[in-house]
Amino acid sequence: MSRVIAIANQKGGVGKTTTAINLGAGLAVAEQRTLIVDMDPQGNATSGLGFDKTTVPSSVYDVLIDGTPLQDSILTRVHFPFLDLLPSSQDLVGAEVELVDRPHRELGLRDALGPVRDQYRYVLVDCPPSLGLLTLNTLAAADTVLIPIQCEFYALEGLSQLLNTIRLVQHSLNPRLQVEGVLRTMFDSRLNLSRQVAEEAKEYFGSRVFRSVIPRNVRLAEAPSFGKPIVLYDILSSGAQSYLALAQEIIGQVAAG
Amino acid sequence: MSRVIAIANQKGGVGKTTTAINLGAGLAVAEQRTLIVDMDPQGNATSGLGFDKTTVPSSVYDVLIDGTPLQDSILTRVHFPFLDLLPSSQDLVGAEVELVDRPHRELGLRDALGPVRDQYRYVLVDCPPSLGLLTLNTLAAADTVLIPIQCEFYALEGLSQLLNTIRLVQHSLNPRLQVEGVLRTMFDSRLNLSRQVAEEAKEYFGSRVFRSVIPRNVRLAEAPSFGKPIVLYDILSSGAQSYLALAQEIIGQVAAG
Ligand SMILES: Nc1ncnc2c1ncn2[C@@H]1O[C@H](COP(=O)(O)OP(=O)(O)OP(=O)(O)O)[C@@H](O)[C@H]1O
Ligand SMILES: Nc1ncnc2c1ncn2[C@@H]1O[C@H](COP(=O)(O)OP(=O)(O)OP(=O)(O)O)[C@@H](O)[C@H]1O
Ligand SMILES: [Mg+2]
Ligand SMILES: [Mg+2]
Repeated sequence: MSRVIAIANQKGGVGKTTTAINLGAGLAVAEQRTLIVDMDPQGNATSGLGFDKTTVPSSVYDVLIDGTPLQDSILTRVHFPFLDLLPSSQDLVGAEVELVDRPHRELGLRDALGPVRDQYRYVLVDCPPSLGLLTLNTLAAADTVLIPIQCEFYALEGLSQLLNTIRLVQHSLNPRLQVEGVLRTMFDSRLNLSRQVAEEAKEYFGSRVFRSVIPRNVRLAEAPSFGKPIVLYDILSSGAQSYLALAQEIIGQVAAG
Repeated sequence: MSRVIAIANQKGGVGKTTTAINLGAGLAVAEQRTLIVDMDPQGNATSGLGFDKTTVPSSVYDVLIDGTPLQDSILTRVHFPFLDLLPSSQDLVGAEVELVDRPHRELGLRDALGPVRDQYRYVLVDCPPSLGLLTLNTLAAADTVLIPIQCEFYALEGLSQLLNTIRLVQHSLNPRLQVEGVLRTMFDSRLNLSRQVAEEAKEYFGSRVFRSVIPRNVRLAEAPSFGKPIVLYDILSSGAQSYLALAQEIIGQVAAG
């Protein structure tokens, strides 16, 4: 049984990549076979894990555009035996235009993941900050969507567009798509604004809000400059502890069905 | 003489909207007739200035897709006599797909701005976090690009793609396009990471880096929840002072030619 989780929010800078890397590492540490897919042309998940997207032999671009088998493009045992990565590349910036005129343009990732899904317990897909074809491909391929929201004013504004897009995908491309949950990130308990938005998110989403909250913690912003997930950079940090707790919460949810 | 400035960076959450609103207000306070254009489907510049993008009578969508004259869609005297806004709307999320098959799909904004340019000293265009058709429209219409970069690890990574896109636009759509400057945002002098990235940006861009640096200041994140630019919300804050300094720097540059 494997679960494909899209990490999506078109609002920029809310912690999508940081969540993909560190939830991925948290699941791998708990010995859950995990694949991270970097669907963002910026390639931050690829570089944040220590790889150079300009020199990777093969990437998600080759899989989507040339039909290279996903199996042949994966980097295996990334920092942990149970963590693999399908990297991004420079070319991905052109992928949305190249996909526009193709038949089934939204289904490339779903079809590519088919043959490998059962090798992984979790597949986490890091999305770019937009609702274009790369994000649509991801939503079409996913079982659930994890929505990081920053505890700041603009956080709740774009959510109705995102939920709308999810509904459209459920009606057409992927009827089984569910919302995994809303993850509050960069929470700073000293700030009124932060506490206020965190509270509003809870009112708005109720039980679909993760109990785990990711605090603002500079160690999370430092770790990618060393190419490491937070658990390898500073396991004692509040950032590391919160992502380990999130991993446990997700593993527990799946067990509970 | 008017100057159209694109505020662009496909990296999300780097302070594009915060810069559009507060540089716009800073220029208006200095009695420079200024127009802010909200080209982001999220509509954060529209709501950050106190408007509801679901109820605006007309928006940049109508201008781009239906050819409504820009003059008829502008909200005038927004907080200041010298500040106008061309708002975003919910529909804008579909604009990129709707523009794809149109002739001159990248030139809608340039053509729409033509008749009104000379009424403004500055036109600031807030871009979404992507290099799609809305950003291309903006680069085709702009005289210069102002690039906000967050003083964090991922900041420098996407810049080569952005500079590449600017070069492509210079060769095809807009030969006179220049880089106005790189603006360092969310700078926190207490953090090594912040000082390091700010330093690297200076080495990378040299004289094209603004002297003004925007500090991380929670008042900047609070102001939009009151629908106000920082100079009206908290003029004494470091955030307000830094954006006023930036406005002066830009006015001074133009004067110096
Ligand atoms: N909890 C946190 N505390 C402190 N800094 C954080 C935290 N989470 C993320 N960051 C930093 O904030 C910035 C934005 O985070 P990140 O790049 O993960 O967001 P994103 O949603 O993936 O952005 P984009 O929309 O560009 O893809 C990065 O510099 C990251 O290191
Ligand atoms: N200097 C600053 N200090 C503190 N908070 C800031 C600062 N500048 C921006 N912010 C906050 O950081 C978040 C991201 O800023 P903003 O929305 O302006 O970025 P953006 O580049 O426009 O994002 P997007 O890529 O989604 O369009 C917002 O919540 C904003 O209020
Ligand atoms: Mg990201
Ligand atoms: Mg913005």
